[in-house]
Amino acid sequence: YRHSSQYRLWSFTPEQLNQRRIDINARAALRTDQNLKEFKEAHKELTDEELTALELKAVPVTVEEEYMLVNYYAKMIISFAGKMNLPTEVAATAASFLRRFYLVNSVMDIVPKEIFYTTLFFACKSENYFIGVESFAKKTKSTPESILKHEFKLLESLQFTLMNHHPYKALHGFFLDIQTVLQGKVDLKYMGQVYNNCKKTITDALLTDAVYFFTPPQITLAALLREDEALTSKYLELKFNIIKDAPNEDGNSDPIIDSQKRLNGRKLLEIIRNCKEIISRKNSTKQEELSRIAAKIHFSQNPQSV
Amino acid sequence: EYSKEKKVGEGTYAVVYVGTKYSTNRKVAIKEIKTSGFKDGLDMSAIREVKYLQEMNHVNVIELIDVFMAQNNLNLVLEFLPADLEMIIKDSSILFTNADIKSWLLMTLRGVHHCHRNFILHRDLKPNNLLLAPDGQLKLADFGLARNMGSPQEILTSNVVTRWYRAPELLFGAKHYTGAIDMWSVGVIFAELMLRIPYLPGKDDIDQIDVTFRALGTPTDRDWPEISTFSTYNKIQFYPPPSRDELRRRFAAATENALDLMCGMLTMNPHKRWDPTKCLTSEFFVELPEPTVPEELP
Amino acid sequence: DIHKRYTLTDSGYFDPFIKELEAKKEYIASGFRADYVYDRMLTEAFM
Repeated sequence: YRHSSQYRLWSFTPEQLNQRRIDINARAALRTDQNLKEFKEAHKELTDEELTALELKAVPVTVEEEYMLVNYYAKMIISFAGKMNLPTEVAATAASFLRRFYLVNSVMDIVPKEIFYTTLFFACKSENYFIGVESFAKKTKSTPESILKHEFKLLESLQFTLMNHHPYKALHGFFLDIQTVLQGKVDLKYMGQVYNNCKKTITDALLTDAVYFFTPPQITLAALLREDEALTSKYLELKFNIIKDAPNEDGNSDPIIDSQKRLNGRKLLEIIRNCKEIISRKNSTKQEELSRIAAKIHFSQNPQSV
Repeated sequence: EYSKEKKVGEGTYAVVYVGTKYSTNRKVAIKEIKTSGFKDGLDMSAIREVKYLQEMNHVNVIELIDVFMAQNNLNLVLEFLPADLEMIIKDSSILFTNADIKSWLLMTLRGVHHCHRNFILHRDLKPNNLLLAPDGQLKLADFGLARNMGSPQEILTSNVVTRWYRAPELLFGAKHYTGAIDMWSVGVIFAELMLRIPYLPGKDDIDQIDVTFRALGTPTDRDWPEISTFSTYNKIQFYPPPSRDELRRRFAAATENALDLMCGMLTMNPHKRWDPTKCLTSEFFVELPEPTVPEELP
Repeated sequence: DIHKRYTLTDSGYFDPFIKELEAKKEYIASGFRADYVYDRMLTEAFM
């Protein structure tokens, strides 16, 4: 995982991520203000009332507003992919691409609506689920030109890294390993139900910043912890010897390895609890709020419309 | 950052130049991806090359040094590898020994092992995709057909791998194949290194099935359960598998371990075909002669 | 891979989804292997 581009280029601390968004927003706000200034200079005839309206409406969006708008479209892209019956991994990759795109660009540069279908189309190609652009345009009631227009920009913004490790495969892996570690202590039918519930939790988690702070398996374990605290804690204790002097699974009790495992186990459990807290936060945005943000972008990009 | 000095090749979706990375004066190959004329946008081969090479870092896999846009073209900067195994096999003025063959096969298998443990299938292994660096290292290249091993229920196209190196399950149209298809290709390449001529040169896809089974025997349900469910199975000619002596006659210079390894990679039933680990830990690589150190290879 | 944090049990797992695929003729003929799938999923879990 440390060799993966996902770890090398797309994992951050909360501070780094926050700073990144601030910088992107600041650069775009500067350009917006600059445009507005030029607009006013070019339109000396503007009345005071019009100037006041410009000051009020044609202003850059804030970092928080960007975050809300991007997450709304990321959620939309997952549900739209569902309607198109695209595989879970394709939907997840599309959401990942869209959110990463706005870790390099501002919504004031390209509004999410403009990159939406491009991202979904490109995620299909990247995940070997190729759909020709003509038929894709038909399905999405858009045009090949609008879909292809920003494909290069998207690839470049993704820093040419396309491989995504989503927590779904890790969920399948832990579903198997729990059977080994908790042999005979867990009802397998029940495990199937846990598995399905966790898939939904993971899909929601893809819309949070947990994907930048934690590894896919950690997100999976957080989803499992949230789904069934007792089962997951038991599994982690036995797997990583978190409780004192537990005989580890292969019976030997080498103190060095044991303490190493215990240390990892305790640290891992703390990380997973952190992650669980982040993926449990609700971040839905009201429609009117979104409309207001979209209007702000529109007016700041088209001051004459104010 | 880079110069493009000389055009050295042109394919369907890319033009290849030799150039230099100014900051390190390192010779590079720059693959300029054609973008005009592709009605579906960026070509799948380019996307695959970028996607999989970004994730791998191994001495026996070609290095993707950089990727950049210029004049609305996508450019892949790859390490410069002036030769390939096909050139070596075809050039009869170049003599090579069993130790040389062992070395090339070892490096090929290490490269394939690295792809497979990253769950990446190459899907186009053949001598001219095994490039040679000036220091003798052999590297897997051209990941334009690569893909990850997919989700369990996913349908994979069987129309992959250059015909002569195509595994029997692909010839029958399999859609749920595994890394075993790459192992077959390596087996055919191994045979070709020993014979210095193509081992299974079919004229077309139908002939390829015939040539393959004439050389190695037609598989049956006994040694390959459910093979008869392939629709094209009933139309093929039945040939007996070659005896061990016949194989010894064909590959006169091969040791018993070499024949075991080659037969392991050319096992018809993909379930039983040897995987990279089994090949790399086979007796062949620990018996004499030792593999030639890369710097001393032709 | 120094310490794979899992051991593929050869007794097989309770995994109806994979078991069903593994029994299909076209999967068997293609060379489909459940242990390769398990290895992949477990690697993704313990990477």
